[in-house]
Amino acid sequence: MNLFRLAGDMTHLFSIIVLLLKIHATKSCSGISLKTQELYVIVFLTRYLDLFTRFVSLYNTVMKIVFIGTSFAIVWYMRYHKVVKQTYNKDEDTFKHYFLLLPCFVLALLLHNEFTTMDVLWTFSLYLEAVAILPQLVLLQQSRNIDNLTGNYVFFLGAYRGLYVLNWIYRYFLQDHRARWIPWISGLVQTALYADFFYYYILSWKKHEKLKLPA
Amino acid sequence: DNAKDLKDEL
Repeated sequence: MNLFRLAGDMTHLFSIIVLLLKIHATKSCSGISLKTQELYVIVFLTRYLDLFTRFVSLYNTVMKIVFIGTSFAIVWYMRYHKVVKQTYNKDEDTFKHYFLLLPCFVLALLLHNEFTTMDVLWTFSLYLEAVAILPQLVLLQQSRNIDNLTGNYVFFLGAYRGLYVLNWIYRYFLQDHRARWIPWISGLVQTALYADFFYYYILSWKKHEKLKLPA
Repeated sequence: DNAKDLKDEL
């Protein structure tokens, strides 16, 4: 464990807490893409298949349970909570996210470390996570006003993977000098997809203006 | 090996 990875995990956890706070406090999920949240449930379930079979550390196990639990809770809130589900606007959540599953799965069948169920699904989860934010970004571009909590949520969600890239640089140069192309490239693609969001987010923060993404 | 040890990450 290094500082970059700990900061990344904490930023990731914080982004989820910000989202849960927004939904629980405002009893509204306006501006949030249910599709991105559903993709994240699939990402965590396929990423943490070894939750019960492989013990890495207490921290690792606790965080996996927290990520799976909170992502389920968010989808439950948006689908079934009597008040919150009324605020979900499916007309603006238009991205065809199921079209992301097959290409990621096929790519994982072609490009992986070992051809085992665990490793192919783990690799699938890395590819899927890289593109899971797309429905949310598309929704933000179409929504007129982005509330602060939603903007902060997306910012921290993007920042966490950027911190992981620093963690991989640190591990490669200062620890074991082993190339791990699959997580590296997936993580870089994931972080790159946030590039324009980061630009407009920081610009709006500097100019003390409402965040607005160009359509 | 390669795959295993990166699985210590979340």
